[in-house]
Amino acid sequence: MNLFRFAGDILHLLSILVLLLKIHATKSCAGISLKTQELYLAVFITRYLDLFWNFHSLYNSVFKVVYIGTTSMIVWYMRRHRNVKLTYDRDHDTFRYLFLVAPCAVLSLLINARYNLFEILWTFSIYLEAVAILPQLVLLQRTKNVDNLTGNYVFLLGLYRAFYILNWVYRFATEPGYSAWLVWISGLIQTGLYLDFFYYYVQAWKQSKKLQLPS
Amino acid sequence: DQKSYDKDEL
Repeated sequence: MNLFRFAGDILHLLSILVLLLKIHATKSCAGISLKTQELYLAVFITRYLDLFWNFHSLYNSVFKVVYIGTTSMIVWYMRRHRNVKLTYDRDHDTFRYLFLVAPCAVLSLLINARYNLFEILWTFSIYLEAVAILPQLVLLQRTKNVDNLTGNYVFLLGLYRAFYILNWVYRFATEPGYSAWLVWISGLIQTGLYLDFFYYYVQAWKQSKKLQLPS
Repeated sequence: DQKSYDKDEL
């Protein structure tokens, strides 16, 4: 465990809490993609299946439970809460699950470290996490005016991924024999998806303007 | 068995 990894995990947690608090306080989920949230829930469940038998550390286990719990709450709010669900922008959140889930499923069957069910599900979760933000980015693009909290949510998520890359660089430099190609490549692709958003986020911040994405 | 470093991350 190094500081980059720790900062990444905290930023990830913070991003989820920002979103959850926004929904809870405003009773609105306008601008939030339910597709992305459900994909993240699928990511966490398929990756953390090992929660009950593959104990690594209390730190990891607590984070796993918290990620699954908080993301479930977001999905619950968006689908079931009587006021929140009315604010869900379903007309714009039209990205198809299948476009992301099917290629990731096929890829995890073809490229994995070991051919068994849990390894394949874990690999699937790595691939799916890389692209799960896409419905959210598409929704932001469509609605143009991004409210501050939604913008901060995506920014924190991107920052979390950036810190994971620093963590890998650090580990590669300090741990002999450390390599994780599958995770690295997926992680680089995932972080790359945020670059465009980052550019506009920083521009808006520098000019103290409201974040607006170009069409 | 290979070391599965990758599984120690979240």
